[in-house]
Amino acid sequence: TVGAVAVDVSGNLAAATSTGGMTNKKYNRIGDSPIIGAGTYAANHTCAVSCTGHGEYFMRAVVAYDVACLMEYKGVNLQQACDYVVKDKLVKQGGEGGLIAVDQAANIILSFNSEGMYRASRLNNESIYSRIYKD
Amino acid sequence: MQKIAIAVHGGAGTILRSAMSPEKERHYLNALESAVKVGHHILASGRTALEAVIKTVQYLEDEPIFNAGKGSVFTHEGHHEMDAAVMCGQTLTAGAVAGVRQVRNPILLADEVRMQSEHVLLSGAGAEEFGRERGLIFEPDSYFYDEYRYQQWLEAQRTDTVTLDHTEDRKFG
Repeated sequence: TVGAVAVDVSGNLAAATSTGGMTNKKYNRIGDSPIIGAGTYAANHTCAVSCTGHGEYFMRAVVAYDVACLMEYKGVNLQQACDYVVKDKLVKQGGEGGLIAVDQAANIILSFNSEGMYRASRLNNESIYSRIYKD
Repeated sequence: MQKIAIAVHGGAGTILRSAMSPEKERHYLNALESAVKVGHHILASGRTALEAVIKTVQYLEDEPIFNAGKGSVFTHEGHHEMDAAVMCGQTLTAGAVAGVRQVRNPILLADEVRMQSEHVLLSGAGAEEFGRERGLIFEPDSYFYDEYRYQQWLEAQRTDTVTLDHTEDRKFG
C-alpha cells in the first residue's frame, strides 16, 4: 500500500491511498484503502489521513475518520489523536499497521504500531525525512 | 504564512531487519524521497494539495517495489486487483475504486470517479468500464508481473495463507 497526505499554501488538505491488496486473497476481498473514512480521509479544517496495514481492523475502527473526529469533537491535537488511534485503540484490537497524517498547521505525523513503515515527509524547505524502522 | 507539507508511506508491517541489506534499504528510501520531491515541487509551485497527493501516489504506483499499481501482489487466482481512493479536504469530494485490474494508475481512476461521476466508490468490471470511457491507460498482465511477487504468491499458495505486504513472518490463514 502507498499513500500521501498534504497541505498546500492555501491551507487546504488532501489524502490519497492506493494498494495491490494482500497476497493470495480470495473472494474479491477489499481492504480499508478505498473506503473513505477507514483508510483514506481528508477534512476541511482538521487533518488528512492515509492508512496502511491489516485493513479489516482499520475498517472496523474507522481509523482515518476517527483521527479527524478526535480533533474536531474532542479538541485534541493531531499527535494525540494519531497516537491514541494507532498505538492504543488499534493495538487493543490486534490491528497492525500505521498511518500518515497532516493538519492545517502543517504538523506531520507518521505513526505505526508495527516493526516498521516505509515513510518520508518534508515540511516547507526543510530537508526530507525518510525512515523504514522505528527511530 | 501558511506552511506546506507532504508525507508519504509505502506500506507497514513486520519488516524484517535481517532481510534488509543496506543497498535494499537505500533503494526503498530513495524511492520514498523521490516521491516526496514530486509532491513537494507541486506544493512549492503554489499548486494544490490534491494535485500533490495524486501525482505523488501515481509516482509510487509506478515504482514496483511497493504494493500498488505496477508492484501489486498476486490474488489467489493469479491476478492483480487494485484499490485506490482520493479525498479533497477543501471540497469534501471523494473518489475511490476497488478490485480493478489492468489499470495502470488506479489513483487516476479514483480521481476520475471523484470528478466525473456522481458516485464515490466504483468496483470491478464496472469501474474498469468507466476508466475506459474516461480514456485511462490499461496495461497487459505482463506489466504487473514481478518475480519476487510471484514467489511470494507461490509460497502463500503452498501454505494456503493470505499475507500482508512487508509481513513475512506472520500470515493470516
